[in-house]
Amino acid sequence: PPKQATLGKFFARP
Amino acid sequence: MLEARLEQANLLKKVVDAIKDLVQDCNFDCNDSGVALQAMDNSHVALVSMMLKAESFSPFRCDRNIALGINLTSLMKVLRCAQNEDILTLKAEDAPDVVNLVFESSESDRLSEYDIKLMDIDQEHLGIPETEYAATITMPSAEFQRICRDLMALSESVAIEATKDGVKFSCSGDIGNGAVTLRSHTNVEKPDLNVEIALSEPVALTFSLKYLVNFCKASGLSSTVKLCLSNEVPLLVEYGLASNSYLRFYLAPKIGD
Repeated sequence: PPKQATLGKFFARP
Repeated sequence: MLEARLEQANLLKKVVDAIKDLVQDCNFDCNDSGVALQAMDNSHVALVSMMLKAESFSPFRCDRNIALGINLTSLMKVLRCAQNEDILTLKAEDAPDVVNLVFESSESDRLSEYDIKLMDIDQEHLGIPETEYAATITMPSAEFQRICRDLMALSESVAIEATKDGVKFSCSGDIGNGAVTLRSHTNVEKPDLNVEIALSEPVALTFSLKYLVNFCKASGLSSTVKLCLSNEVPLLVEYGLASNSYLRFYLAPKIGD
């Protein structure tokens, strides 16, 4: 089954 | 100092009620453009982004940037002390220990005042890139809530597929499969019931229903909701508020096989 990604993968940390 | 008067305490009450199960301690970042909040849930899968623009308040005064670190459970306890029709004024000093909330009844001379102790919250703000989404779906918020709740009875995940023919929400679980398809629809008499699908390319993504059902707690804030999707990026679920204010949720997709 597909795995849950986290937002850190898409949105940059400052 | 901050002094921000909301015509209806109910607005803040609904916003906090909608996000309090997703995020617990948040900074309310106040500056001359309004009151903003950005916070991720503990699992870093979902993000809440609220903007209450200065125009949503009357009057609004904020001389310098103030971060009000507030526990949302505490805030909700105090907001429950307000009548829905009460006028709410938020006040804070420049380097505050507390935020002061004043509720005024528009019908009587009742005035209630509460202070909430502030917390020092070290919150990292994520940079959310400006995105041209491949599909933008505007639909009744109650319809979206119903679809999410219905499909959650069958499965943990929903596949959202947007094509020129419509948008399909489908799931499969132990007891079987389910799918709801919506096509573009215009209701001249009740425009709130319109379904609009703006598409530059087909999109297919899978998301956790648990989070979507949680986002739908904001349905009382707006009769319509906007879903913005592009392949392989987080979903944006937006509830528009008056004066260009908004409550947005971002949800990371489920990826791979």
